[in-house]
Amino acid sequence: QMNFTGDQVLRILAKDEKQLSFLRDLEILKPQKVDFWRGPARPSLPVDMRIPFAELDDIKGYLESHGLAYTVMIKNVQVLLDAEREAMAKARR
Amino acid sequence: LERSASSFSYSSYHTLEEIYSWIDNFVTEHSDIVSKIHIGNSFENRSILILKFSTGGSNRPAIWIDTGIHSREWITHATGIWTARKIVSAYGKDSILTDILNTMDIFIDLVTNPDGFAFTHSMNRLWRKNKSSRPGTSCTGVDLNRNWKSGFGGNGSNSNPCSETYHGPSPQSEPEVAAIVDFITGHGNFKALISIHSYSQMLMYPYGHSMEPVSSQKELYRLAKKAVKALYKVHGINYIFGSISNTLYVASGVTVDWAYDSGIKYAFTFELRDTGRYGFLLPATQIIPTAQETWMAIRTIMQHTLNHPY
Repeated sequence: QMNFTGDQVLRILAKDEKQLSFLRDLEILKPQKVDFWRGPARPSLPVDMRIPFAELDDIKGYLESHGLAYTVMIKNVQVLLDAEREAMAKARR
Repeated sequence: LERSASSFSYSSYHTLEEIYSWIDNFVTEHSDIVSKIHIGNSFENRSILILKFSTGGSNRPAIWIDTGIHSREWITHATGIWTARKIVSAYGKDSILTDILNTMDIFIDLVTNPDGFAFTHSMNRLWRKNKSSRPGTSCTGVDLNRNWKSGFGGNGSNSNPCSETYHGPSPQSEPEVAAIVDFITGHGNFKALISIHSYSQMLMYPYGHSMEPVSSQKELYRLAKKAVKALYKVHGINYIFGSISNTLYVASGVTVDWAYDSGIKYAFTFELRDTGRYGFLLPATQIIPTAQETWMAIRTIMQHTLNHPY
């Protein structure tokens, strides 16, 4: 099973279309580095993206350099996956 | 000890084998109203199974519900399973559902993307596409919600096989999509189609591929509004609603556009609840509340379909 230790999901609320375009660029420039859970649609809707641990500094730097504020929606994806597996095992028992 | 559908844990996520085993038990226990139909096989040759809820008659007007076309959206499969059980338990007690089932059949495709779902359990929890492969590319999978004929290959889909929104080589190239198209087309009397996704709390109708309003836009808008209101009353969860292209973004080759263009007027897609903390990893404790509220919206759409024959 693929390990997601340290991967984070960032939530970004773009202020305007220009900021959204920076996120769309990210989708094109770094498709293997970013997994959009909720893609850039319109400024009123948040954008959620999972960033592999190894890419975190790079992507956060990109966001900051373009004035895109973000919050960390999930700090460590693997922690949630472990909890999910444990819950399934418990239900099975 | 043999498991039965009644001992199945509806408040937990399950593997494909467990779901298929549950289907067998469920059909056996409710054989008067539920049957299982094998409509095809996935790319990796897994069975594509649908449940048929019927109180008799032949080729009645029908309602289609599918869950899990994007395999990582586990809450959708779980909601589908809960909904199936709700249909059998509510028949004869809930007058609205009883009226619906006395006139129409309901079909549920619980695991629309079985290969992707099995892969999420064995290799990559966050897998979204199917598992088809083709010569000339090392990337695997097609986004099954970009592979339908309506608007195929347009904006909001991708021709790069490595993209998460890869539309595939041709419309309905994927066996998972072709199986549904063949079944619905062959049946010929579907009046509503509901495709369930997660997670951004939306109820949407066609079009995804175009900003143009569909001819039934006003009616679909009013119905979506009513359904969202019914959903809200259960646990206070707010959904936004509208056409896909206006509410979310332009997306081509999607299920509901194909349904609408194929003559199924009441074509809707849900994005189930999001707590703003978990995304696709919604805790299992939220399966039942999610299913409960979704049921009320589905029931509203089904009731409208019953009362507005066309």
